[in-house]
Amino acid sequence: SKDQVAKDEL
Amino acid sequence: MNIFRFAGDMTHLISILVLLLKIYATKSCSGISLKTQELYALVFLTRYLDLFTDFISVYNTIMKLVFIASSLAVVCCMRMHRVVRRSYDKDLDTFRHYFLILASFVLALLVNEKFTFQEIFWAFSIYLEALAILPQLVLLQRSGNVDNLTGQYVFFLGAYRAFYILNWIYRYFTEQHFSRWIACVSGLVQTVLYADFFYYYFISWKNNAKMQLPA
Repeated sequence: SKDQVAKDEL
Repeated sequence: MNIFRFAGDMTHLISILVLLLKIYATKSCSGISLKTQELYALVFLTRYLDLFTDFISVYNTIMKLVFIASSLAVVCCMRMHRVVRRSYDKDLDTFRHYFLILASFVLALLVNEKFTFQEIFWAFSIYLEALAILPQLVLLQRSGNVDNLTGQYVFFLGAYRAFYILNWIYRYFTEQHFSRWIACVSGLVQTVLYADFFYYYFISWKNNAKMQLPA
């Protein structure tokens, strides 16, 4: 979902 | 992806490669804290729960697999390998790291981005990573002299999170909805914990001498 920014960092 | 984060990931990868080199080349894990390795394995296992559910990129998936596999391999090697395990400084590596796990979990229950299973474990892994180096730093303090590969391992491990702090500053100014304050505050604490190690590492590098930590 948009509000839960995907964890794109390691 | 920005240059700071890529530099951070590469520095982190280098630290892991130096650790593997040290253990496999010298067939010894003296100076390495098994407790810190166990904490890091836990950090990666709890942080990458979304490994099979959220696909970010090939790079992201491969790096997660490398971090999980390497941390588990080091723990298994230090526990099982009949030659390596003999060189483990069991009587120096006595930090009560279960307290670090408990403190991180309690904090994750209190402070998280969303009270869901995945978010709580993500926050737990972030807090635990900030503290995971403590058993290793205590072990180095107690053993006094630091061999080159171990020193380089800890140096790169500390440096990678410093690059991430630059990454968070960069993303804060370039992306509207970017707020990664849990990781940022925790990353700052993590980097500060290395401060005295970095100081003695720099001194030994400047004097071209063997690294000595004050007893």
